[in-house]
Order: sequence, then C-alpha cells, then structure tokens
Amino acid sequence: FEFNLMLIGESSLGKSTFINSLFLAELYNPEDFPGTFDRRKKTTYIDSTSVMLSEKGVNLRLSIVDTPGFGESIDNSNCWQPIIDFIDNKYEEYLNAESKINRKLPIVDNRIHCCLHFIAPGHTLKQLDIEVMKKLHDRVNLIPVIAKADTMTQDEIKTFKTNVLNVIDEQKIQIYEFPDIDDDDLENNRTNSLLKSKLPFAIVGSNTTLENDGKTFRGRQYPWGCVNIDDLSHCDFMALRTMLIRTHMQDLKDVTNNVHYENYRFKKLAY
Amino acid sequence: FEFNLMLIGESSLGKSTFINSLFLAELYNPEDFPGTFDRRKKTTYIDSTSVMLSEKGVNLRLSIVDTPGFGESIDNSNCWQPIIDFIDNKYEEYLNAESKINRKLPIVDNRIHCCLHFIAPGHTLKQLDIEVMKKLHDRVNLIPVIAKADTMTQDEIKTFKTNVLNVIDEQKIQIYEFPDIDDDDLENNRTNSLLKSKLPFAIVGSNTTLENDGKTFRGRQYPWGCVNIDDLSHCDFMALRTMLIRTHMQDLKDVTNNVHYENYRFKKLAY
Ligand SMILES: Nc1nc2c(ncn2[C@@H]2O[C@H](COP(=O)(O)OP(=O)(O)O)[C@@H](O)[C@H]2O)c(=O)[nH]1
Ligand SMILES: Nc1nc2c(ncn2[C@@H]2O[C@H](COP(=O)(O)OP(=O)(O)O)[C@@H](O)[C@H]2O)c(=O)[nH]1
Repeated sequence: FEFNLMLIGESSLGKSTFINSLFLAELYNPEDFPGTFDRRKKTTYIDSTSVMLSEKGVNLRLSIVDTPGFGESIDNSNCWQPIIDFIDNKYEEYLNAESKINRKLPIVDNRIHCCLHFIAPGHTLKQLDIEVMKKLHDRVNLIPVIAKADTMTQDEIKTFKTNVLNVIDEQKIQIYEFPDIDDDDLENNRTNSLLKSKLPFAIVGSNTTLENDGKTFRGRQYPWGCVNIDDLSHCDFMALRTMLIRTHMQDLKDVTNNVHYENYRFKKLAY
Repeated sequence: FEFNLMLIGESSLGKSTFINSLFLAELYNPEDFPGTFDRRKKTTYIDSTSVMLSEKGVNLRLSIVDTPGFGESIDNSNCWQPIIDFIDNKYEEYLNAESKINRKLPIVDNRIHCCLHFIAPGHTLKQLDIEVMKKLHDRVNLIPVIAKADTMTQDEIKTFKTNVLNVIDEQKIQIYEFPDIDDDDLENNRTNSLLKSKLPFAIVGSNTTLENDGKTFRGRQYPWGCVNIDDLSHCDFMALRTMLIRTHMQDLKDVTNNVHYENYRFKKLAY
C-alpha cells in the first residue's frame, strides 16, 4: 500500500508538527529524520520522506512531501510554480512508465494522492492562498486545513469555516469531496457523516506528550489549560486522521488515478 | 495631554481588538466608532480616531491610527510607503505650524509618539516585517509586539522573543528603549524592571467579558481553559498597557520631539 501526501502552506503553520502528530511523535523525531522535518534547517526545495506504517494490520508506505513555506518573500508572485512542477513531474514519470512497451508492473506510483493546504487562522482566506488553490484544484486532490486551531475560540472557528467555504465557492475552487461511505456497519456511516460535518477541518498538532490524571496524550500546555489533540471537542485532528488514513485513502488514490492523472495524460497526449 | 499611537502589522493580528482592550471594551464598540475599528469594512486607507480618557485623574486625548493590514497582496513591495508618508506628513504639519512667524501656542501635536508593530507568532520575523522596521526605526518610536500570544506555549514565547531580539540586533534595527524609571518609590522601580524584562511584549487582546468564580475579566474562552488578558502569568498585556499609558508616555513624547522630529526637521531644512 502506497500513499503520497503533500503539505503546502506558509511557514510556521505547524506542517512539520502535524506530520509528527499524524504518525505518533516517535516516528518523526527531527534528529532521526533530518532534512524535511527539521525546521531549523530551512528547506528551500521540495523534499520527500517515506515511512512504513502499520495501520490495522496493513502495511502502508507513506510518503510525505513537505514543501518549504510559501509566501516567505515580499514579492510572492509565482511562488506556487515549484509546487505545480513537482506535481506534474510525478504524473510525467507515471505516464512514461505506463507508456513503455516493455513496462514492469506494478508501476511505481509516486503521484501525489492528496494535497493538504494549511491555512492561517484569520479573518478570511488570503489572496495568496486563493491563487494557489486555483492553480492546484484541477491537478490534485486539494484539502484545505485550518492550522493552529487552538488560536481560535469555538465561535471564531465556526465563522472562519463558513468564510473559507464561501470564498472557495465564490472562487469556483474544487476541493476534494469526501464521498459518504457505504459501510455495512451503520455506526461507521453515522460516524463518517459526523466527521464530514466538521469540514474544513481545524486542527492542532503536537510533538509533546503530556500527562493528566494518569492519562498521557499529545497536546499543548498553556498556563490556562491543556489542548489534547486527540480530543474531538478540542480540535478536528482525529477527524482528519481518520478520514485520511482510514476511510478515504482508497478514494483519494482512485480520484487521483481516474480523474487528475487522466486529465494530465489527456492534455499531454492531445497537444 | 495628547498621545498619538499608531498600530501596524498584518491583517487579523488582533490590532482592533487590542485597541478595544487597551481602553476597556466599552469605548470601542465598532457600532459606536465605525470605520477604523470595524474590521468588517476593510479599511484601505490609514485612518485615525480619538478618544478622551481619564487615567488617574488626568485627561488624556488618545488618538489611535490603525493602518489597514499590510502584506495583504501577493506582491507587497513598498506596502510600507503609505505608513512612511503618514508619519512624515505629521512632522511636516508640525514643522509648518512651528515655523510660522505668527504662530499660535501650543502647537497642535499630531505627530506619532509611538508605533506598535504587531508581529505574527511563528519561527522568526518575516522578511516583510524586517523591511518595514528598517524603514521606520529612524522615523518613529518603534515597539515590536508579539500578537496573539495565546497561540504559543511559554517555551515557544521565550524562544520567539529571543529570536526576535536577535534579528533586530543583527539587522541593526533601533527599537524604542524603555529607560529605567527613577522613582522615589523603590517598589515602582522594581516593578518597572520586572516589566522591562518581559520585552518584547507578547500580548493577547479581547473584547469579550467573561466570568469565573464571580470575577469578571476580559479574556478568551477555549474548551480547555480561559485566557485572562489582565493576568501577567497569561500574557504581557498589562505590562504593555502600564508602560505605554502610565510610566513611559512622557518619555515617548520627549523622544519623538527631541530625536525623531529634530532628525526630520534637520533633513528637511538642510537639503
Ligand atoms: N498554537 C499552535 N502552535 C503550533 C501548532 N502546531 C505547531 N505549532 C507551533 O508552531 C511553530 C511552527 O511549527 P512547525 O511545525 O515548525 O511549522 P512549519 O514551518 O509549518 O513546518 C512551532 O513552535 C510549533 O510548536 C498548533 O497546532 N497550534
Ligand atoms: N488567539 C487570539 N486571537 C485574537 C486575539 N486578538 C484578536 N483575536 C482574534 O483575531 C481575529 C482578528 O482580530 P482583529 O482585531 O480584527 O485583527 P486586525 O485585523 O489586526 O485588526 C478576531 O477573530 C479576533 O477575535 C488574541 O490576542 N489572540
């Protein structure tokens, strides 16, 4: 099982921390995996790292492409170009491998199956984020994620989620739609609808393990209280994790293969 | 007593909220003071509002110049120019009034006595912030303020404060130095040193009044706890408020008059 996940967004939105949170802090200690996830050495190129994961008895090779923050400069025109090139190059590699007369199966699939776009909390989407989304939405499965959700009160999150969806709608940006799952287990279907209702997800990430009342959890310790990233009443981290790694991973790969890749292939071969 | 305070920084860093926090929410209800402090109508020009305040029996006419967020566009080159022009225009007005043969005293003083630069929490200062500071530090009393401090844990705040000061030092940016006060009351001196040790201030603002154990306070309510902006163990808001409005207001005016204005006047008349 291979899954290729790309993270984009401004620097300091917690992308590296999120990766660590996704796969349990111990997998991504910056000292063990130098380079991409070590923010002290500022990456200026797009970098990719893979890990082998076991989720419910299935071995998953997960590749994370962590882009350096965009929007770092005073003039950010075209800062999205390296991201577009990266995504297209993966389609190109696949196309070449697939088109060989003497091709070896299975074809190694390095195509980006999902692109998480980290959005800074604020009033609304920034001009730069809108521009980037417009460039990417018809190339890759785009999932906007509200970063550092512990920055906002519950009301502010509600308002911001509505604003984000309105702007996406007005700008005709097509984000990945999580289809309803049709499970034999009705409980799963209901859980999935509940999780879907939280879109776009507002997440908090953490590499720090804390302890409270004998329970350990990953979170952020403030003088006024402690955020538990696994607690759905604190943030949508577990909702995103569940839908990404468990319930919708296959669909993300299918849409990449059947829609985005086919678009690329058609445009490439037709012109 | 007149004091002119300017706030600059990216949009959504809590500048309007800070103004309201500074003068007790009831003074700045956006419905009573439309325009500058109502973020729903996005200001695209620099706007100024005055209030009469009573602090310790002294009447203070406080003018707040709230600049629209800078750094809003994809290309932000020169977005600082309107701010520079605004500051210089105030010096120009004063110079003209002061130079009149038949001048009326006291000269109306609309010069900016203090410019608070709101900085987004993150790894370090952004390129744009550095550029803006370099343009302003020799024109006005510049005080960097770390915004939305409730976004960061105590350790992150410590690290960020150190980073900010290091960058300011390396870039030879001259921020306003709060001189030690030399009060008869040793307690005041000691308090002032304590407050100074927290520089640069990391603040939280709020328009919302909350209640806890029968006490009311302004703060932000999260599922995991409640930030009290007046609590010095939660953030440096009260430290900034005290030094700005109480202990260092006169010095800020003196430095503006004796240093920044004189520099402007000299450059203007000498060339
Ligand atoms: N408030 C808050 N801070 C976070 C969160 N995730 C990470 N951080 C902090 O934000 C800073 C930048 O995080 P990092 O993962 O390096 O961001 P990146 O540049 O996007 O990879 C670090 O100090 C993190 O501890 C979060 O969910 N909420
Ligand atoms: N986490 C956090 N949010 C804040 C703080 N101050 C204001 N906000 C929120 O940030 C958003 C933007 O605030 P606003 O004052 O309009 O920012 P401005 O655009 O800089 O004037 C609003 O949702 C505020 O409630 C703060 O100190 N911490």
